[in-house]
Amino acid sequence: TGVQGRLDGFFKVK
Amino acid sequence: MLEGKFEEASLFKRIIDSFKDCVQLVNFNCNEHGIAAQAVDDSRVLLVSLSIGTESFQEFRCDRGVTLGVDLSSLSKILRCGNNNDNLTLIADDTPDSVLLLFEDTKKDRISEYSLKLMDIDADFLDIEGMEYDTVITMPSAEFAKVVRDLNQLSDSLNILVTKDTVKFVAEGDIGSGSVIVKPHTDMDKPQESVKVELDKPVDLTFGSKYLLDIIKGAGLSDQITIKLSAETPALFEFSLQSGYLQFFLAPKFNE
Repeated sequence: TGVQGRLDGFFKVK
Repeated sequence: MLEGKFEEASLFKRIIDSFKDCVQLVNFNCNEHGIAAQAVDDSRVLLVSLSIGTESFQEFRCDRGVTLGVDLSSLSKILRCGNNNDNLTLIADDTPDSVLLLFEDTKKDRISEYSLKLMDIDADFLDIEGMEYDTVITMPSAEFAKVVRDLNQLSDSLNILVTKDTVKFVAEGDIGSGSVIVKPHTDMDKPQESVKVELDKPVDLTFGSKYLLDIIKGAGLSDQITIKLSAETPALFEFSLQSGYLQFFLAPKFNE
């Protein structure tokens, strides 16, 4: 049923 | 110094209960605009972002920025000690090593005071503003919660397909498959029952059901949920507060 993605890479550290 | 008084402790309890099961250590950043918090779960799949605006408090003052590093399981223990309709005041000094929780039962003149030790939590604050989405769905939060719970029985994944006329939730598992179609409509008498779909591009995304089960714990905060989706980017699930919001950003699953 697919591979679970991660949040890393989508948001930059403020 | 922070001094924030909730008219009813139940509001803060419900907010904390909505995300305490997916993250444990959270920095609460307090300033003159209210209290904000952000945390990512251990698997780095789900991000929680909370904003409690000053209007959600009966009284609020915070002269200088204060960060409260809190273990949510400890906070929950203390919150259980207060009654739902007690006043609850959070008090901390400018460089706190603990936060005071004051429950006041105005009718019976009972005052309970708890001190919660704070922690130094080393966590990045991520820039989550400015994401663009292909579709925005607004629907009753209870209805979304039921769809997630029902289809979770069939599969550990939930597929959400959005077109102009429909939102389709699909689960396919070993015992069989199920789908629920929700169509946009406006309920004039009960606006909170309405379903709205704004669509720039059709979307087909799959999410892990276990994370969605965490997200729907926020359904008690708001009659409606707003879901923002874009291909191959984290989805945003948002519950509005009277002043503020609780947001969950969830990374989708990808085809192998």
